[in-house]
Amino acid sequence: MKTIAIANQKGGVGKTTTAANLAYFIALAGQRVLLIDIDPQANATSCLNIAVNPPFGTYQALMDGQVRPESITGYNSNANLKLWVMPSYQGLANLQNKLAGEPAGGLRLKSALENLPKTKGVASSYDYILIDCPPSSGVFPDNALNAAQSALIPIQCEYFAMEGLSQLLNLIEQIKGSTNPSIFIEGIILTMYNADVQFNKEVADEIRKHFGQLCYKTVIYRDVALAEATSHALPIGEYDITSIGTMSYVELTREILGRHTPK
Amino acid sequence: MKTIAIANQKGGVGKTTTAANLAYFIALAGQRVLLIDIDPQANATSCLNIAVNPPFGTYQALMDGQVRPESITGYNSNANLKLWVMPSYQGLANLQNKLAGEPAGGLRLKSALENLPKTKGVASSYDYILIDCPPSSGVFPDNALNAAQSALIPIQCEYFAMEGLSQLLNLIEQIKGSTNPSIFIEGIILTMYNADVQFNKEVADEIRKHFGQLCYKTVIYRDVALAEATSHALPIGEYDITSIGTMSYVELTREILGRHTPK
Ligand SMILES: Nc1ncnc2c1ncn2[C@@H]1O[C@H](COP(=O)(O)OP(=O)(O)OP(=O)(O)O)[C@@H](O)[C@H]1O
Ligand SMILES: Nc1ncnc2c1ncn2[C@@H]1O[C@H](COP(=O)(O)OP(=O)(O)OP(=O)(O)O)[C@@H](O)[C@H]1O
Ligand SMILES: [Mg+2]
Ligand SMILES: [Mg+2]
Repeated sequence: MKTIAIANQKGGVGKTTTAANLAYFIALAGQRVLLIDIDPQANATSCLNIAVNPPFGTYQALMDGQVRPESITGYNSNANLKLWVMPSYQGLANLQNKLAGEPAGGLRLKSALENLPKTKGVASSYDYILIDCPPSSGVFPDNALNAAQSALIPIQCEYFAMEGLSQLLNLIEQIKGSTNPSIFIEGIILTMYNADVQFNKEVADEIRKHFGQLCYKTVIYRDVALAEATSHALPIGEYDITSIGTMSYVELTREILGRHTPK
Repeated sequence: MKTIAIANQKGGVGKTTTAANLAYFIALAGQRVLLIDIDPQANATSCLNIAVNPPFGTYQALMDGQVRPESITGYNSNANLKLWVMPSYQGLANLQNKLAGEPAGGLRLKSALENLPKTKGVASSYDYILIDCPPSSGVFPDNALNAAQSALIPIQCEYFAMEGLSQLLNLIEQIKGSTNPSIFIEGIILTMYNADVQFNKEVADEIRKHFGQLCYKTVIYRDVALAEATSHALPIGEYDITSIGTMSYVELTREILGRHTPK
C-alpha cells in the first residue's frame, strides 16, 4: 500500500486536479485507490461528484482517529472502477482549532489509516491512498504529511511557486526529523505548463536545474478542458478523453506506476 | 482610513497580485497606503522587494497585539511613493497554533491597528490599509477579516472559485454576526480573465448574474507580465507600464477610488 500526500502550501497549483485525476487513472490501470479529501473546501469531493453525508468522511475520521465504514464512499459514476473517496465538507474547518490545540492533533489521520474498516462495499485494503491537501500550512496538511509515506508536489511554473517549493521541502525535512522519519518526496510535477509562454519555460528550467531527478519527465499542460471538467463534476478521463489534459495525466500515471514497478 | 482585507480561501486566485499592485497604484494616486502581509508565504513582501527583519513585521504585531515602528518599512524602490509595508516571513507559521488556541487570537491584528506607531519614517495615519490574506480558512484570514472594515474578493473565472465564493460569503456573514458587525463586501474582482477562453466567459457571466452589483466593472486580464513582474520583485507599474496587467490594475484603482469619492 502506497500512501501519498499531494501537497503544496501555495494555492492554485493543481493539487486537487492532480489528486482527482491521478486517483481516477490509477484505478483505471487496475489498482485499488482511496482518495482522501482533507480540504474543507472539498474541491476533490465535488469534482468527482461524491455525495456528502456529514459528519461522515474525513471529519469523522479525524474526530475519532478511526474510520467508520460510512466515511468511505465508492466512486459511483463508474462502478467497475476500484476507486473510493473519503469526502470532505465545509464543516471540516471547525476541527481546525480543536486539532491545532491538541498535542497529537497532527497524527489523527495516521492513526485512522492504521485500521481501515473491513466492510462490504469498501476495499479491505488499497494499493494507493492519495490525500488531497489544502493550501497554507496547518493542521490538515500536517495530518496528511504525517500519515503519508511520501509527498507528491505539484508546482506551477511561476515565481512564487518556486519560492514556495523551498519552504515546502523545509517543512518535509522538519517532519522527517520528528513525526514521520521515513517520509520521502515521491516527485515534483510541473503543472499548468503553457508551451507558448517563455516565462513558464524559464521557471521550468530553473526548477529542473535545482531539483532535477525529483521532477517527473511528464509535464501537465495548461488545458481548459481540465477546468471545464470540474464544472461538470467529472474527471478529465470521462469529460474529454481526447484532451491534452487526459494525455498529460495518463502519461503521469504511467510514469508514477512505472517507478513503483519492480524492474 | 479604509481598512480592506483582500481575501479568498481558494488558492491562487490573485490575492497577492491584487494586494501588491493595488497598494502601489493607490499610493501613486497620492494616497498614503499600508500593505500588511499576513501570509507566512510572504509573497506580497517578496514581490515588492521588501527587506525582512524577523521577528519584526506582522509576526511582532500579532505577537504583541501592538505594532513596533520597526515592523513597518517604506517601499524603497520609489521614495516618493507614500507606500509602507508590514512584512511577513515563514516564521509567521509558528504563531498559527498559538493564536488558534487563544480565545481572542483572531483579534490581535484589530487591536494592533487601533494604535499605530507615530514615528518618523512611518505615516502617522494611512488613507488605505490593505491586508493580503493566505488561502484556506484559519487564524490569519480571521485576523484580517476582524480588523478590516471591508473585504475585497479576487476570484478566478473557474468553477471551484465560484463554489468557494459562497463559502467565503458565509464566513463573512458569520463574522458580521459575531466579532465584526460592520464588515461589508468592498467588491468582487474577476481575475486572470482570458477573453479567448469561452469557459472563463461562462463563469464570469454566472458570477455577475448572482453577485451583479458587487462585481467591479473592471476585469483583470490574464497577462504573463503580471507573473514575470513577481520574479523581478517589482510591481507591474514598474516592470511594464504598457502591459495589459498595468492597464487592468490602473482601471481597478480608478474604480475603487471612485467608489470612495463623495459625489
Ligand atoms: N493543467 C491545467 N490547465 C488548466 N486549468 C487547470 C489545470 N490544472 C488545474 N486547473 C484549474 O486551475 C484551478 C486551480 O487548480 P486546483 O484547484 O487543482 O489547484 P489547487 O492547488 O488544488 O488549489 P487550492 O490551493 O485552492 O487547493 C482550478 O480551477 C482548476 O480547474
Ligand atoms: N492576471 C494575471 N495574469 C497572469 N498571471 C497572474 C495574474 N494574476 C496572478 N498571476 C500569477 O498567478 C499566480 C497566482 O497568483 P497570486 O499568487 O497573486 O494568487 P493568490 O490568491 O495570492 O495565491 P495564494 O492563495 O497562494 O496566496 C502567481 O504566480 C501570479 O504571479
Ligand atoms: Mg485544491
Ligand atoms: Mg497570495
